[in-house]
Amino acid sequence: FVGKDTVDDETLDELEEILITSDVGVKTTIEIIKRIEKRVARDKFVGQAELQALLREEIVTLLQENTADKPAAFDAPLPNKPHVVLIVGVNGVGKTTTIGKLSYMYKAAGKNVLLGAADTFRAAAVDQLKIWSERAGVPIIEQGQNADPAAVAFDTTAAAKSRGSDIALIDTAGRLHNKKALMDELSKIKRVMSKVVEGAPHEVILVLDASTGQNAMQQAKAFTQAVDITGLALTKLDGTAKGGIVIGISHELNVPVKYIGLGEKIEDLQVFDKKAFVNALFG
Amino acid sequence: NLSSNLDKAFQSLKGESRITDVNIAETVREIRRALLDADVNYEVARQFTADIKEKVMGSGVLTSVNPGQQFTKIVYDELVETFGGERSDIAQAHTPPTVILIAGLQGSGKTTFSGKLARYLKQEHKRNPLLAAADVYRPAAVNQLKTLASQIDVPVYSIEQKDAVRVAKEAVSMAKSLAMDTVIIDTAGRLHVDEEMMNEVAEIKKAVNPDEILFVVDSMTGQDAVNTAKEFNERLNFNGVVLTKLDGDTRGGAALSIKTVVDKPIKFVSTGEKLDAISPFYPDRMAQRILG
Ligand SMILES: Nc1nc2c(ncn2[C@@H]2O[C@H](COP(=O)(O)OP(=O)(O)OP(=O)(O)O)[C@@H](O)[C@H]2O)c(=O)[nH]1
Ligand SMILES: Nc1nc2c(ncn2[C@@H]2O[C@H](COP(=O)(O)OP(=O)(O)OP(=O)(O)O)[C@@H](O)[C@H]2O)c(=O)[nH]1
Ligand SMILES: [Mg+2]
Ligand SMILES: [Mg+2]
Repeated sequence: FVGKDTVDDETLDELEEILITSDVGVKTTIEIIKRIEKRVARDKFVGQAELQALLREEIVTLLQENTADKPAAFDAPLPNKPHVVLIVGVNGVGKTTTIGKLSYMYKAAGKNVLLGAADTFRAAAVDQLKIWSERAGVPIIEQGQNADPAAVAFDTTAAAKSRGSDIALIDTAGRLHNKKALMDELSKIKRVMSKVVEGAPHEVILVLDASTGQNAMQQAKAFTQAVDITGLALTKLDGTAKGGIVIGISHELNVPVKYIGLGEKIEDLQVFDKKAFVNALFG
Repeated sequence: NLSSNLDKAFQSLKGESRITDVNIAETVREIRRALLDADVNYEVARQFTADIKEKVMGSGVLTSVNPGQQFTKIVYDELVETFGGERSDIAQAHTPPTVILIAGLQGSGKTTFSGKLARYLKQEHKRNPLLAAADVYRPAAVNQLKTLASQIDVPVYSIEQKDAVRVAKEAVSMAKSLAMDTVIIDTAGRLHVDEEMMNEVAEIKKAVNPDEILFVVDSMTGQDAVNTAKEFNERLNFNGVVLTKLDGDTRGGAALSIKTVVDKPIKFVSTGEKLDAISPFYPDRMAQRILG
């Protein structure tokens, strides 16, 4: 018995449409199709069910794994004390809200959380994060609007160390990645943090809106250049957007998706599940 | 860019004197790919490319000296035509106040745009606007609108109760009693699949009967743009679209998808975080941007 070793055109066309309409992008879609054709030539398949499983497996392998030094699970032991996390991304993607959710999850897992309100630019940004800190029941370091964001990041990192916090989450202002001055400011914020705690920030999480198109790749590349992204958070997956942009980004830049945002309430966050995500593309 | 990619596609056609279904396939694929890379919706890109192909068949493109460039011009012209004319007009009520409702998905830039629109109407059209803080959910949303409004010396109407419809209604009554000629209602970001929230914004519309409803969209939106635009249009029959964050480097294909699917004019673009970063929509600039 031999089985089939090529995929018919109709299946490939359907796959292309699913992937493109999920914002996977043309380049990554072509790569996925190439991989599938190689895999099928090698492993052969019998029937649609087996082919479908194969398709999904190939896509899952493009998504990077979370590592022990940057664990996604909230009850996992943190490799540093304090474990310092910087949250970055373009305007309006959900950074501040995600920090509120992360605080709640970490606190529920018994960790001491400290927040840093380093978005000192946008109207009412500090007030917004303060409300989240109250909701989560965690302390916050803030110096109001127009303070120096690097100073807030520095002070938060220092305070996390002196207070014995387990984890510090630092919010930054939304910024478009093509604005050199803003990206330089972010690099400075990162540099300054390492001066008070060695290795800080231990994580730099890029927040992406699931409804973003191919520009997300430019965002990821530019933010990697400026502050070396270590993980992704994908928000607004409670909408109809599939967030397929993370596949190419995770694969090309070798960063895992850590969390997904599924709503506007404090508990609307989950640790990323690769298989569930890929199944949802087809579902 | 598209023009040079098309030139490459045409290299393989040297010596062919007439356009045929076969030799145009490569070129049409290049155009479709350029549109998809620019985030144009899959179905919109397919249809748009089919229309281009039809326009080009028998048009003598291959006989021109520079077919790649000529082909690109056909695509460019088609884009400009789809977008319609330049716009920056807002309806004006016969009896003041003119009521403008601002709606859209979470984080698209509505609150900032509400401030920008207030400043624009005050400055360019000598209006006397009142801002209504009808986002009663987001932490510090009212505060955010008030902070922006204070920068341009525009008053904000807000209430303690979490009742968006009431804010809108009372803001309009307040404007009437104070002889303010314009009310701009900022609303909470909402998903088009959130029944309750879509009902709320439909309620607001019913309660205050806006003269103008603007759908605010993040220009970096991908394939999902048509789903949200369709549903918001179904529920609100909005008058126009605002594209935000165009100071980024996104190609903005969502603009073509939305215009094609709901056929409503793009009236403004937002090009920065400051309140003066608003401009009319220019179809030719958008076409250029999408072509990359
Ligand atoms: N539906 C939904 N909305 C979300 C999610 N995450 C954030 N939001 C909403 O998105 C909007 C923007 O969220 P913010 O947290 O202010 O985003 P931000 O990145 O901090 O914005 P800037 O600081 O202005 O750049 C708010 O209305 C949030 O409630 C999510 O997972 N699902
Ligand atoms: N660079 C840039 N940033 C913008 C633009 N418009 C809005 N922003 C920023 O985008 C973020 C979100 O803007 P908001 O006005 O809070 O968006 P919103 O639609 O009111 O958000 P929700 O009320 O949570 O749905 C803020 O950081 C704004 O400063 C723009 O045209 N360019
Ligand atoms: Mg924020
Ligand atoms: Mg708002």
